[in-house]
Amino acid sequence: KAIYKNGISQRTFEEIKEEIASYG
Amino acid sequence: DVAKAIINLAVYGKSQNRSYERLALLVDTVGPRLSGSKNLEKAIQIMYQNLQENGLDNVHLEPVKIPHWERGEESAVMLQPRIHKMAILGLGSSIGTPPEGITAEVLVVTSFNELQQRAPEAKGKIVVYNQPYVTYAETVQYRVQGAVEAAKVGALATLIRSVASFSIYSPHTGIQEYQDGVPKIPTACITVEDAEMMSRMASHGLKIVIQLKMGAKTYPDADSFNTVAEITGSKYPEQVVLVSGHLDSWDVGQGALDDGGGAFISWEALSLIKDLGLRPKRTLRMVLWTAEEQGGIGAYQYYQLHKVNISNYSLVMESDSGTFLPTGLQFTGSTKARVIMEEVMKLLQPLNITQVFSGGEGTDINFWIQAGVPGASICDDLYKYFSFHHTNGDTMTAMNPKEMNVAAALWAVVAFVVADMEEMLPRE
Repeated sequence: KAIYKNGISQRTFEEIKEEIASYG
Repeated sequence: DVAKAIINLAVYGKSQNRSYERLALLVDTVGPRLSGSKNLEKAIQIMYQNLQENGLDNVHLEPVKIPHWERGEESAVMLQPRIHKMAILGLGSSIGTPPEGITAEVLVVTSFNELQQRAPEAKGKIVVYNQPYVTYAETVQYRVQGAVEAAKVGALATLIRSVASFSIYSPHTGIQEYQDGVPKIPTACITVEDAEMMSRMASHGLKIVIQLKMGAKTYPDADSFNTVAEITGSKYPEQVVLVSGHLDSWDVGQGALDDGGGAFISWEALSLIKDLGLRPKRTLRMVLWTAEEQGGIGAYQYYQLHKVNISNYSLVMESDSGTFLPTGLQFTGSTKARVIMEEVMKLLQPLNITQVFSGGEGTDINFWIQAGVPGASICDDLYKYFSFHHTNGDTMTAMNPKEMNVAAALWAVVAFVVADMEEMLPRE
């Protein structure tokens, strides 16, 4: 469960960037 | 291309103008919605039904207690140097005058400093503040604390220049606050025009006398509700993106701009997402706050009830500074979260609204933001907003359906994407 409770991201910023871009 | 689908539906598709038309129906039917009034409770019941008919999830009302103040009959007449009936609006929570009113000489000041310097002259007088408008955040202190500061030096009442960027002889009401241990005196706002005229008169050495009558009265707290509707998350339903606006308003105009627009683009955001058959991973929760104008009273009780789940709130959003054409998103949060939001806003490129500013805030979401939850609000034309803010000009005529379409599209894209990303927004 990729949640973000302890402040440590499971993902790199590049992965997040790509994820967001996929909505466009 | 979810973002494009939302934008097309909201701005060019069959849902365009829906938020404006829905808002017009409510405010034309109910009118303004002062805390403690029957209008507000009627509006809440109408919205409760609307949201159920819209097929949203978990539509419910959360009970809260709110202040109940009524304006009553009020008037201010300049008797000297000439007869002049002045437009006024009593300030929220002010006490009233005796039935015969207060008739006294006026002392005009332009700042708290000047009031302190001329304190001996204020005793037994009506203090008129003619403070220059700097920004709303900075100048509003005169409206909020003007009565208390004047009472400390023996004034009988205060008349405070409206906190407004522009004026066509229309007073701007708003909340004010008394202080324990300081006498309560009646306080009302006057127009920019009258404040400046009295300042000129005083500078020419003319004696100014005003008769002030105010029937304002505070009653016991009233029962009300925060109105809640959701699109339940598909993967992490306990996690939340909160989208909001407030349903109450001052007893002026129709309460369309402040904050009917914010409330209805929040509803529109959920409606757009539902229309497209979308369901984000996290729950999208819309809250229509009650009694924001008295200081986030409904929102504070919501925060107290729900703060135990604060770690599950990825983003809190409130639109409460107009729904004119947005210039960008205001955001408060960690640096990591900010760069993510900058990526999210790139999805609004088709609308050419991609900027992320600082200062994401809202009276009703600041409790969460101050506790570390990322917060967002809409940045639009504040000069125009504060021209109508808290006046009888706050009507549907001040609203623009096309601009509301764009604001709703922005609100829906941001809310959906943040609610659907794999991870919550990172905090400090």
